[in-house]
Amino acid sequence: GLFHGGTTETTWQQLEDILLKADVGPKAASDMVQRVRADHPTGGNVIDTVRGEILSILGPDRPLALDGRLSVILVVGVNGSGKTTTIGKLAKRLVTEGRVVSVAAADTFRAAAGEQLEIWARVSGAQLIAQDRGADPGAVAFDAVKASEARGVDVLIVDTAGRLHTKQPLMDELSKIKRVIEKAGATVDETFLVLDAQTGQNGIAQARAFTDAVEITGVVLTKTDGSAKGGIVLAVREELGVPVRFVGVGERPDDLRPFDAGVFADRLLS
Amino acid sequence: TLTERLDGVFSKLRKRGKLHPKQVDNALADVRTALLEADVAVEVADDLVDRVRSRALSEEVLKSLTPAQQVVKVMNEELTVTLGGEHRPFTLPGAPPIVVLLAGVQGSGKTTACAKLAKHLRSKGRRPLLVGADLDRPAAVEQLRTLGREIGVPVWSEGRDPIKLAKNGVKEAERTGADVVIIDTAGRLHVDPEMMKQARRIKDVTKPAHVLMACDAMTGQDAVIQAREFMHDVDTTGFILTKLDGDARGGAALSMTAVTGRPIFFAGTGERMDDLEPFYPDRMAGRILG
Ligand SMILES: Nc1nc2c(ncn2[C@@H]2O[C@H](COP(=O)(O)OP(=O)(O)OP(=O)(O)O)[C@@H](O)[C@H]2O)c(=O)[nH]1
Ligand SMILES: Nc1nc2c(ncn2[C@@H]2O[C@H](COP(=O)(O)OP(=O)(O)OP(=O)(O)O)[C@@H](O)[C@H]2O)c(=O)[nH]1
Ligand SMILES: [Mg+2]
Ligand SMILES: [Mg+2]
Repeated sequence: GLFHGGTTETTWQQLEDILLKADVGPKAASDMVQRVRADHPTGGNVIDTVRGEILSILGPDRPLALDGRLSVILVVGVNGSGKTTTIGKLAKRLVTEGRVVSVAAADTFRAAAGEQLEIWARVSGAQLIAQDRGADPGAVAFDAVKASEARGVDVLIVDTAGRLHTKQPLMDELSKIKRVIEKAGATVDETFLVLDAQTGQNGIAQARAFTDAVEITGVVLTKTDGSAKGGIVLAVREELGVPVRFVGVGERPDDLRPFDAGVFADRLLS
Repeated sequence: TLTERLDGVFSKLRKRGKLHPKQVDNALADVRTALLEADVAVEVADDLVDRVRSRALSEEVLKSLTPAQQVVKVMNEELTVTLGGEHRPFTLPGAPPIVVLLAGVQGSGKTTACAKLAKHLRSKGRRPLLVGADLDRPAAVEQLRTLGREIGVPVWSEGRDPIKLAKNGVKEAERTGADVVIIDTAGRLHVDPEMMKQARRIKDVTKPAHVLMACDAMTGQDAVIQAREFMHDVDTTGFILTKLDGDARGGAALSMTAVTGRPIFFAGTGERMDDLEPFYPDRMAGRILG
């Protein structure tokens, strides 16, 4: 390994570069290297220590716990991050577990968003609740709760339009969608921020803004089948306490896995 | 701001009115951190800092009354040059129908960019045809058709093989007299050899004047890898940098241009069909430096 031949200034720099290239961020990377270096002045099990640091930042894995009455999962995130696809995969997973699942097409803005979710509903075995393009997303969400309760659905997953967190009216719209779901008599059990693994330092700004708008309970890290390491989730966990719950590993229905911190850490350091 | 930070570095000690090279090194370390915070790729940031170092150790900076401003000025110039210098106009050479191919990773904004570009080119007097060669993503062709209807540009997409479809799309343009063919393709990862081979084949059979890579402005370190791999596999001629209406610093722009030498022609600045602007390197330099 990198440090088993002893340690030089270069090896510490190489370690920092590995972290930087993983989108951990320059301050976090430098801090982590300082800490590890203080514990390992002559090298040795450095990579193991770093791996341990990453695991302790990420915290314990938190599997999905959906119980009893209608569970609602709200899915949010910036444009193109993988929300609609993730919903299709998650719906399939839950249907395979024997649950009755519905998906709400509350992205009433983007071209063919409804059509895209409709295909995923068919593929996953979930029921689709949708209205015409241009309908009020809150109205779709409200409808979806009422219809899901009436049909004995176990889990309702609500798709929303991609939005940049810098657009306050769109963030307000998201807060409103959440309030409407609650007004309809349901609780939002999980709000997932879907984050593209290739996202750079802007990811933490995204997470902050979405947390302010709708209180995020988990991150789904998508497109981890690429070369990007997704190191930004460390800052999201450390600063906002939000854990990664699932990872997307491809574009097919089965390409969703529960988050495994050990796998993530190994990949980041590879 | 970066200038304020560097002022702090330089104000600590000055001997006989001249800066010590060590102070310049400290300032450059700060500049490197600023670039990394802005998502510039490590190798690109290091290369840029090295170029700036030799200029920063010049008499002009060392003897300056405002060395921080000088270093930032040098930084800005080097950044602007790497980003392309001045705005590069997007020209369509060759005999019609001229082909423009859009490529890039999943979700980067290709389909939206195809429609925006079609609208833009029509406003310049062109007769574009949109070709939907993404047969992978659910409702991808439907998305392009919907956008085409919105802007009044025809969309063609028939067949089940993206490569044959793309080639036939060009034939369709010849048939209808469209003088520009804009081909939308499926998002793909540079680490997926089958999909990169497909992209290469689409390029081979359509002989495009341009292969534009759509890249998301919020991309981090991976931008340099994506840009290099796409360049290698499909000979990218330039970029569209999308989602610049967010607050990402956009260091990816530098990574992409530095490693390919190709220009960024356009900036995507929103979800509407008018949200396509020419790209200005000097403005981007300021945004990256913060
Ligand atoms: N390779 C890979 N591609 C993915 C993954 N998740 C989603 N995608 C792709 O990313 C692209 C965007 O996915 P969408 O589900 O449309 O993303 P979205 O967030 O709903 O997009 P908007 O609604 O437009 O904001 C599609 O081409 C998906 O197939 C993943 O884990 N791996
Ligand atoms: N805010 C903003 N959103 C954009 C911009 N360009 C595209 N989008 C949005 O980003 C999302 C993805 O855009 P698409 O055009 O579907 O991306 P794509 O590259 O074709 O995606 P795939 O075909 O799945 O690879 C959509 O929600 C678009 O509306 C932009 O410049 N600004
Ligand atoms: Mg979507
Ligand atoms: Mg597309």
